[in-house]
Amino acid sequence: PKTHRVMTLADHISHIITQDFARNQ
Amino acid sequence: SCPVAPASRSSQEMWESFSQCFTPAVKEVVEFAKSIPGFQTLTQQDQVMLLKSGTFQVLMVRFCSLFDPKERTVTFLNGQTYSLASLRALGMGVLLDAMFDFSEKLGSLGLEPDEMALFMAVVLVSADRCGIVDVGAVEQLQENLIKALRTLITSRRPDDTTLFPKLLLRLPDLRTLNNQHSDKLLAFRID
Repeated sequence: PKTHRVMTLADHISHIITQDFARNQ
Repeated sequence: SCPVAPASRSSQEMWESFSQCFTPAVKEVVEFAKSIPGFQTLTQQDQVMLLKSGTFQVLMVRFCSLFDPKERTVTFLNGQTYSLASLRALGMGVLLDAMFDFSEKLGSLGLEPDEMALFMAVVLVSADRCGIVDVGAVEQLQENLIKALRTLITSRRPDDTTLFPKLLLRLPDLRTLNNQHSDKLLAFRID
């Protein structure tokens, strides 16, 4: 079974930023 | 005061620990960006694009203080300290060597905390312009911040004319670090 989500550092950074701005809309 | 992490920690645990450090660190960069005078006058789209392009570089500057060039250790934001040797086992050797080099170069300039903070602001607004809608506004903000940084540094060290140019030379170093390493993989446990 898959136990980890793997992503690039750039994608992870991008994801957090998008989430933060969406939350503060 | 941070003990070196026990050798019994698995590579997987270290990789997860390393990955998890980035989440709060990125959120802090977003909050830092909002505190930069003028940043929130940019369109929201341009704020997001600058953060996406520049956060890794801002983090490299921020993380410099976590590197101990003498002991060759790195202290993660969760407080765990790892030797460079143990981190090499995760395949991070090339990235960490580059970061040690960068940390030594930036550290040798002896910046005060407020100078470092203003430098980080310059780094962020100097990020790649790909996707930026109002390039003129971003360039004006960059010019204002660089001027402020120059004034701060030269007023404190009027006899040192080389420090400010040396500091600006760190910007291409950061872009290189970004281009070479932002595609490195992180792993997050799925609960």
